[in-house]
Amino acid sequence: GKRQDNIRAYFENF
Amino acid sequence: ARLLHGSIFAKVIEGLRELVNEATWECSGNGITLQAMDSSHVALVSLVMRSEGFESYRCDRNMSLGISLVSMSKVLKTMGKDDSLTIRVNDDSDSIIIAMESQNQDKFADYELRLMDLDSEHLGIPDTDYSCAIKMPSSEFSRICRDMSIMGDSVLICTTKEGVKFSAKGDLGQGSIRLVQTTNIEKEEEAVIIEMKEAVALTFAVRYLSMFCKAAPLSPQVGLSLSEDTPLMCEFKIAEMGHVRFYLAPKIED
Repeated sequence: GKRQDNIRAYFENF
Repeated sequence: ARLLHGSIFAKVIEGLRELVNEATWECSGNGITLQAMDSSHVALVSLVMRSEGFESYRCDRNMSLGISLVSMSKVLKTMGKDDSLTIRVNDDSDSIIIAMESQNQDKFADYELRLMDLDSEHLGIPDTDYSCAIKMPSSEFSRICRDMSIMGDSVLICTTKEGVKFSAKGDLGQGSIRLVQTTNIEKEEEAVIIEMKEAVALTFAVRYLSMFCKAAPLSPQVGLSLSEDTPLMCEFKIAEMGHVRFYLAPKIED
């Protein structure tokens, strides 16, 4: 199954 | 900020209000920007409206304005199709003034909306060199999202040199729509153009893609930019003045 990832995981560290 | 065609602003608000009910507008001499996440922090929207895109624009000092997009949408629905629109915030005021003017200047409407105190979080969006950049008619993209939602909650987007394939499966079965790249571009607005460095296959929640399509009336074309393990970027240009960019985190293997 797939789960929905969180957008923060991609952007907050930049 | 004054727009001769106030309907542009109404389309921006309609495009955002379902994803983000309220948001902080950042106003500066350069124009108006907004960044906001949906309540479950799955998607993010970034809006840019540059000052030179307005008929007239003035901002004497930078301001952050907390605005209910739901309320603003209700107010803007009262606007006539060809009305011009002026948005104004006076110094030390706790409200925003929305003024509408009919084309032949025989009707003037003024509304004041109270500003809100919002906690806003600003994320850094890196410049990304995407593996695939797709352009297609925004009406086609809206249609695909609607059609795929019949079959399932998620849509798999796969690109090849030949085209792009959207597929969904669920309890009913499965379905797919494949768009072939336009070879002979006569009308740019109707073209499907795929720039590909690497093939991608990514899964996204259709519900969010459908919400992004609420901004489709802003532009005849939508841009979809994709890279593996990266949020999708869905862009609608706002004629001559800026853009609305939606970012959506992919669905990943559990």
